[in-house]
Amino acid sequence: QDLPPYSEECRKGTYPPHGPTFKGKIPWYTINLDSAPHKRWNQLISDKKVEVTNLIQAIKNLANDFFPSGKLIELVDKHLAPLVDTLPFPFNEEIKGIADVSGLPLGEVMFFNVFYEIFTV
Amino acid sequence: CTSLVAEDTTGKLYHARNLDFGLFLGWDIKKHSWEIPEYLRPLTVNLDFQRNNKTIFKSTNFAGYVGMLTGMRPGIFTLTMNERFNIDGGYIGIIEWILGKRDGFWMSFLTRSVLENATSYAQAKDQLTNTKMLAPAYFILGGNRSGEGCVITRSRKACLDVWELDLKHGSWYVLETNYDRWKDPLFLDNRRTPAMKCLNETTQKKISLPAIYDVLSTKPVLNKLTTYTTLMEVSSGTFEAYLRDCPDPCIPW
Repeated sequence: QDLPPYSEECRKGTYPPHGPTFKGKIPWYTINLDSAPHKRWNQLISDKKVEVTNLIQAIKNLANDFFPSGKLIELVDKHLAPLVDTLPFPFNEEIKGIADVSGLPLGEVMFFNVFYEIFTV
Repeated sequence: CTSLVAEDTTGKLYHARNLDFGLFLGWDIKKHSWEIPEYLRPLTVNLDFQRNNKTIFKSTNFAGYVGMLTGMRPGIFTLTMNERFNIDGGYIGIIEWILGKRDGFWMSFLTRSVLENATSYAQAKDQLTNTKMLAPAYFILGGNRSGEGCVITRSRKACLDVWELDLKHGSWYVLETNYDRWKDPLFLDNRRTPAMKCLNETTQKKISLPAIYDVLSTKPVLNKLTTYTTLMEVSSGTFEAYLRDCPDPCIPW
């Protein structure tokens, strides 16, 4: 169908994944629940530091489009960070660990982790 | 998102999902795509959570996000969550949290906690049904025994509906997009009907992970927001996930 909503007949034979709708395989990582929550995500975040930073920057850019004054990001950086301590263990420690390894402000990592709650309106 | 649990004629349970996220969050005119899914794809990882060098659960997740949206406790249960939009949304839960009312669970922390600690389908179902939350959600839960599959519709404070597999009456699958099952989906965003049409065409006799991948590859079930597809088969512990793209012509949601 060349007009929206671009629905189509039920696809057949797409597995194993291939062709233009398959963008690639997904890498595996092990998270050791026996290690300290602060350190659990170190390897993964070290490997994906650039990608995490890019996503958070993209969210910040979008936020700044809606609030050009930069007040929203200021609010996130200043007032969301202290909320991490109110989160249940071990999530609070894990988020702090991610912020430490990635070098991102704690409030922004917290913002990413509670994005679902913000986005459900 | 589109999530489904299906049971074949031998009683084997399959659970799969398309994760769609980032609606209205920046449209890239040059690439004809949403910005956020473009950033999420490189962040997508499969995680093997271990204790004492043994797998507790597996998950498809985003690096930097400590909650869970998709996961499996091998041999026990599978779980996905779909976003449920509501005016009584998570932002109210956050305000309550800031004001010191902290008796609710953050959605993705609840799913993580269930995957980490629940040791049976019944226990997982009980926790997802009865725990007070900060935001509404749909939980799609599959077990490892015939008939163990359901969609739990949650508001922040209550369970509104539990829709279960009912093989005696011909319901061999449950499927959830982002709308309450007792309401019609938004006419501009009807992924439910095409997905059900494809499942019905497939039939219970021929349902399998490859057949489900076909369903989840059919537009508009696959759309510009689709970041990844995860396929799970609980009894064998099969857990596969693939990054997705939807080249033009493709619906934006």
